[in-house]
Amino acid sequence: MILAVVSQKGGVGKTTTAVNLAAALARNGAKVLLVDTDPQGAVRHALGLRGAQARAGIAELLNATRQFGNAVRPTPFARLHVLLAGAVTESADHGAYHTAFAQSPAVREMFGLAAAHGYTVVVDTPPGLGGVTRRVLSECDSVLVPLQAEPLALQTSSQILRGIREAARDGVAPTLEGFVLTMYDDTSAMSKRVADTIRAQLPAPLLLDVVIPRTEATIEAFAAGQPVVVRSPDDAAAKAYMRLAELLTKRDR
Amino acid sequence: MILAVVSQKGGVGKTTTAVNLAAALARNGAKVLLVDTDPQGAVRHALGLRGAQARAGIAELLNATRQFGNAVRPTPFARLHVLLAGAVTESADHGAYHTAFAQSPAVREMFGLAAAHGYTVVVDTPPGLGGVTRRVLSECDSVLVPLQAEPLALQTSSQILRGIREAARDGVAPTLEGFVLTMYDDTSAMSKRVADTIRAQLPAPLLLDVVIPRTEATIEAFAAGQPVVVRSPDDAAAKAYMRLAELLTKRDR
Ligand SMILES: Nc1ncnc2c1ncn2[C@@H]1O[C@H](COP(=O)(O)OP(=O)(O)OP(=O)(O)O)[C@@H](O)[C@H]1O
Ligand SMILES: Nc1ncnc2c1ncn2[C@@H]1O[C@H](COP(=O)(O)OP(=O)(O)OP(=O)(O)O)[C@@H](O)[C@H]1O
Ligand SMILES: [Mg+2]
Ligand SMILES: [Mg+2]
Repeated sequence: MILAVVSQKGGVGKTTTAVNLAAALARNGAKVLLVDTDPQGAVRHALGLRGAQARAGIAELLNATRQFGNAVRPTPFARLHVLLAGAVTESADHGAYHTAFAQSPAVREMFGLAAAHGYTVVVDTPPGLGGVTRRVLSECDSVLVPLQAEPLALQTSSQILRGIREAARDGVAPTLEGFVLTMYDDTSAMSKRVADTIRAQLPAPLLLDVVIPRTEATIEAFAAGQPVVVRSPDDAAAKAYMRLAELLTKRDR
Repeated sequence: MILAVVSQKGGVGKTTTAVNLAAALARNGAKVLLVDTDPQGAVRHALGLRGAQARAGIAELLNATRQFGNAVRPTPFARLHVLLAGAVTESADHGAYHTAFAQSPAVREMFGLAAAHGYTVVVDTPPGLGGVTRRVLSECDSVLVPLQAEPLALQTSSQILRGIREAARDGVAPTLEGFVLTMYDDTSAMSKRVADTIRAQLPAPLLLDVVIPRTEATIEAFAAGQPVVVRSPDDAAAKAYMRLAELLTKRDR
């Protein structure tokens, strides 16, 4: 199964969700490959992979300086492997990367090899609806959309639904697993109001029955280079990500 | 003066900063043009421009279905005009827009006409370092970088510095006005720690001496379609944006 975590809006928790969903699935026994298609390459920091050996990734598959087998790497976390963004994170020209990724046969190859190796694949994507995101949508099986409870959330959700429909290949679009509220701040009256509006407009099963709260432990874990589900499993956001993993696993059967 | 608000990181307050800086400068007497180069087109909602007449903008300049004079529009706020993103906000293919924008002569024309009309120009940009942001960096006079106090802020800042250098035309790069801490949450121990690290690594004048706090009034204002400096001038974020406008105006002389 290839699950893409997608939202064109910036800073809504795509990376945090992809990292923690991947870690939660691995904790539950799955062999997981976390793929970072964002030229900003935040996944590397989220997993604490700081050495020089953590530099190769998708960029090297695109320019054929590495093969899948020596681009994928293990992580400190059992059953969790990662395919990082690669040397593009040192570049300040992401447009070229989006174009290369959008057109390259290496993208289909890497997803094919991941599936052949028996990985459950979780894909982190950049913000915006550029070449990378559109290519990932056309190659994945299913899509999860993190949604922040802020005023433009409903506009964001209808635009991404269009993007998913347009990604259909041979008439088949990826399955939308659903929208999940992220970084939810229950101390904000506005967040509560927007969340209620979202619930009215995006009924179950479109809006998943899990809310990821904003917690200090989540950002502390990122700074420490560990998924919060590993570092602080009793934290409310960690528990919510574990429930999200269970919910998605049940649906998959 | 053409000032671009830029950060490749998502959700750090680019739009909120561009909108409120533009509104603050207009309140202080300048004739201001706020330009939305982000295909997500959030500026339209930030200014409460919801009618069908608010649909035309940069996309129509790029495909030559409109001219500068009938793409720029007034707003409910004195001396503040806006050039919106245009019909691209209905599209789910932003890659095509980035490419068109990056290559079009219409982009230099619109900035030239804005300057000729005596506007102070403030430019909102998309996240990422794609074609639109790189083109804006090569056309603007100065750059302001909103920075959120989160663990990857320093990586983000060094990457954008590279982007600014690479944007140099004929050896001249835009002036970096500086970095400004945004959405600052002083109830978060992590935010304080990161802010201290940022201050140590980005000394004045690189880090501007204004901090924009996270406030409920800011997000309420966005939902109400007004800049917070207009709707809630006594709010701490509104006052901080007014101070930012003064600081940048002083430097400009
Ligand atoms: N549940 C949470 N609690 C606290 N902080 C969070 C939570 N989820 C995300 N964050 C923080 O919010 C910021 C944005 O999250 P993240 O980077 O995951 O979003 P993103 O959608 O991947 O951003 P981008 O669009 O730039 O890729 C980060 O600093 C992250 O650590
Ligand atoms: N000072 C503040 N106080 C409270 N909320 C804020 C503040 N600044 C921004 N926000 C909110 O945070 C969210 C992100 O801000 P904004 O959209 O301005 O960031 P951005 O960098 O333009 O995002 P993108 O990368 O998607 O373009 C919005 O919901 C906005 O209303
Ligand atoms: Mg991310
Ligand atoms: Mg924005």
